[in-house]
Amino acid sequence: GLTKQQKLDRISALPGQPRELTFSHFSGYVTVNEEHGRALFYWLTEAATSAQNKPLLLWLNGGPGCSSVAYGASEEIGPFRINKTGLSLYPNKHSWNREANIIFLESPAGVGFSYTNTSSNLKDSGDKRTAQDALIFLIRWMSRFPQYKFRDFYIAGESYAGHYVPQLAKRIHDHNKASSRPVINLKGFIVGNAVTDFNYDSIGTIMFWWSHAMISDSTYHKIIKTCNFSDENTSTKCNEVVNYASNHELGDIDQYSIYTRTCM
Amino acid sequence: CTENYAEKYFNRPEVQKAMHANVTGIPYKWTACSDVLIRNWKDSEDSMLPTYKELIAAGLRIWLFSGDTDSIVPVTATRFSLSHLNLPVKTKWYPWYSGTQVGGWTEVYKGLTFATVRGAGHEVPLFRPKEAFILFKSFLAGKELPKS
Repeated sequence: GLTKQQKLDRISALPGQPRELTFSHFSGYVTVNEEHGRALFYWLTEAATSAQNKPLLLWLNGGPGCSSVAYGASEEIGPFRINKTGLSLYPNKHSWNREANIIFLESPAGVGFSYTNTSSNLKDSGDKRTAQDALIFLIRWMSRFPQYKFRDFYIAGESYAGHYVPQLAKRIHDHNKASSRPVINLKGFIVGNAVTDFNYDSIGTIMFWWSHAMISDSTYHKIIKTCNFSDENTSTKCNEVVNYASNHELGDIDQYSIYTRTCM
Repeated sequence: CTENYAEKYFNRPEVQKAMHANVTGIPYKWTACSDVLIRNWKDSEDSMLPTYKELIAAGLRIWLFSGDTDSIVPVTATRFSLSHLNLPVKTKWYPWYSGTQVGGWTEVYKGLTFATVRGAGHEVPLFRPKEAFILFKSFLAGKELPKS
């Protein structure tokens, strides 16, 4: 029962994939701006069982500039993980497509396989256009996959997706207000380690460094005394003391996972 | 190092062909993060808290979680930001469980659920896949995280 375009987007097999798959997956491009030639790349992995009854989830990563299939799709919630040679895939037994149909979106144009025919677009991206393009992507993608219209829909993500996810949710919410029967049936969103508020996030980060004994008392007090994170631009003195903490006290660790070895 | 594996895999021509990707011949290699975009990002809201207030009022289901070994956007950053929403507490702070292990701690506010994931870094489902999946299932079901 696939349409012509869905057949074109269907992935028959990925190089190095585990032999038998219990789900269908699709990928391809959706144009979001004809004038500038912006097109976003998606990868839909349908639910492993009863896909037609399961909700739809859109996953976005962080950055800005890093919402690619390297992270959510290939390291975290997708059905496949990539082995270290980059030649084969192995199954992720905790893949979220056990519970939902999942779309991974490379966003905005310029990330991963997503592209723009207007090179200046790579230098004038920002939150607003990213949210607008993502909304247009969703509307057009649902025209391509109408079986997902009116389906329970959620958004998820991490890190700078703390901006992308609520901003897209707001765009959808505003878009839906104009319709008596909205096609995008947005129910909610979930975000991890999310960038939320520059001032409070910054203070909370310094508190974490100190409370986890990653920086000295002296450096902690200097940062608290010197830095005013509510200012639009941080001062040179503040940058110096934060850089000192990063370069001389945090040490050669993986700041994204403080008890994990760094990748050599 | 898993990011490096993705760089190898997604730059293979046969992978791109199978995924119907790079059909226009993009003039740069596939890469996990675009440095050009990061360097030139134009607009970024200082605070998402007003947007959260609006979306909470709209009745959306909103969950925030935090891997507690991340020092880039750490748990204290999220808690400090969230505290400024001044949301009333619906279910008091408690440890949630993954089997017999504490998965993390959680608090349910009116309109928003916050949960930590013990031992997880920035990419929570990478470091704690089982716990992240429990979190996701609870979120989809609209249920609170398991108390035992």
